[in-house]
Amino acid sequence: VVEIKNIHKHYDGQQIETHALQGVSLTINQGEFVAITGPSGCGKSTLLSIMGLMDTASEGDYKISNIDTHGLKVDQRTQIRNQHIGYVFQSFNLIDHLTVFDNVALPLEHRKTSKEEIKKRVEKVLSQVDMLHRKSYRPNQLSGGQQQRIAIARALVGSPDLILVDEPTGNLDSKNGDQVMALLEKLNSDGATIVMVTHDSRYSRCASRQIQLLDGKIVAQINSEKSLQGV
Amino acid sequence: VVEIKNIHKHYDGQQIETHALQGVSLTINQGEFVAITGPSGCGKSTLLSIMGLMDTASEGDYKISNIDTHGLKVDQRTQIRNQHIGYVFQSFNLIDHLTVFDNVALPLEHRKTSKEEIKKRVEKVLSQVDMLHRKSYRPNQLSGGQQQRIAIARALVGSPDLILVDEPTGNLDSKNGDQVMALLEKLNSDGATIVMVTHDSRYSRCASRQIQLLDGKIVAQINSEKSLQGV
Ligand SMILES: Nc1ncnc2c1ncn2[C@@H]1O[C@H](COP(=O)(O)OP(=O)(O)OP(=O)(O)O)[C@@H](O)[C@H]1O
Ligand SMILES: Nc1ncnc2c1ncn2[C@@H]1O[C@H](COP(=O)(O)OP(=O)(O)OP(=O)(O)O)[C@@H](O)[C@H]1O
Ligand SMILES: [Mg+2]
Ligand SMILES: [Mg+2]
Repeated sequence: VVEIKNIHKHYDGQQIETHALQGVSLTINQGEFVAITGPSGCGKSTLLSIMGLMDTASEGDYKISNIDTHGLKVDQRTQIRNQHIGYVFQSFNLIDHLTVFDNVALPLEHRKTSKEEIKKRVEKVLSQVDMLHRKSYRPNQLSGGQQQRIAIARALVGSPDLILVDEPTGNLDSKNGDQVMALLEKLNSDGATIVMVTHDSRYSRCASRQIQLLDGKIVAQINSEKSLQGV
Repeated sequence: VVEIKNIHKHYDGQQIETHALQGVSLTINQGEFVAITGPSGCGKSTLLSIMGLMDTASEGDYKISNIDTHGLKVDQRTQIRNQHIGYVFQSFNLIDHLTVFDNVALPLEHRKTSKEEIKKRVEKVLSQVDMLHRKSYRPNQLSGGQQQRIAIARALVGSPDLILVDEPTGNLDSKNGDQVMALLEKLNSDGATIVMVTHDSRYSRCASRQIQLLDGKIVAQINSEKSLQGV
């Protein structure tokens, strides 16, 4: 479902030039659960944002569900994102003047969903991350880990088939972290494809495959025992 | 050096009322390395921000270095912070329109420090977190873990005697995380008092004492083997 060929990403600005991705190629099949790991600054978030159509590569090809992303216009990319992709940002990107409820409901806005259906879906996903009791709060009235869980809820509310999560447990204690991972594993067993960037080796083990990045390149791919068991 | 008696913190806003700290009392002596742990939302950041004079308690007493914080005016609190406290925020709070160098130099601005001395201190602390090569970047040109390391560098540049760190390794791989912890341990052995909020049990173990919070109260205090060995 995700086919990346020889992707390069350069950031060019005044006084700076960073070659964040230096020729990355990988394929992710429908239903896989892939972890992306590597040291701080090695290109994980950059890769994920290209996968999620948040950003474009400087060179190379990216096909998603057989659609070549090269030719896509801005509104076409937005449509694919809205319909198929759930994205959890490393820095959450919640909207401060909206309540938790409205933040999580945002991905459903462009769809023709009834008010009752929106309420049902938002409340379901909020209770899955233990945040239903805070639906009327603003993001700046929440703790760091609570904001992280709202960002996760928002990514999942539209039942996306491709879920991209950038460091979903960095601000969570192990009980909440385990709860988030169990939720992702359940969605994966229900058919969603998951790509998770993480620094936590306890959780990268939950994936069936681990892709290790270093200095903008893939240096190793490891199949976990989970995938070797033919699970 | 830190004496907290029966601290309560209420947040009151439209539609919401949170009793974030419900009677917390603790003492931290000069030179200690204390970890604060507990589930997401239990009050850790709130407690740390009161300790760091970023926020005030709703009830209760807080003395820092024998100074009663009750009577302090805003500029007096600011002066104590600038002279004695280094603070790492959970969400970094870097300034987007300043370079990395100027962000880290900020705590030195109010002091009568020469330009050469500022350059020397900023570059020293930047190399201690492996970020010297990025001193001309803006924060939004950095990865999440790189931003975290800049926030840490800024907290340490003024050689504070009280270092308060809120989740310093949440966005870091283990090598960078270990490097940050080694730096904190070195500063502690040089005499700094450190209070660290963390979800990472590998790192809470580096502290000589662990304070466990739950629902705004202290539920346990554990002395690590480190302190039992009289280290
Ligand atoms: N400005 C605010 N207004 C209202 N409630 C708040 C505000 N800031 C924090 N809270 C609430 O106070 C409680 C404690 O928050 P705090 O940030 O101290 O938690 P924490 O232990 O640091 O959590 P985490 O591990 O997720 O960072 C939470 O329930 C939070 O929702
Ligand atoms: N807008 C930008 N302009 C310039 N350079 C950038 C920009 N965004 C990221 N970079 C650089 O690209 C590199 C990769 O960044 P990326 O955010 O992908 O790292 P990461 O692997 O996610 O790191 P972390 O684990 O710290 O989150 C870094 O060296 C970073 O400084
Ligand atoms: Mg990142
Ligand atoms: Mg916190």
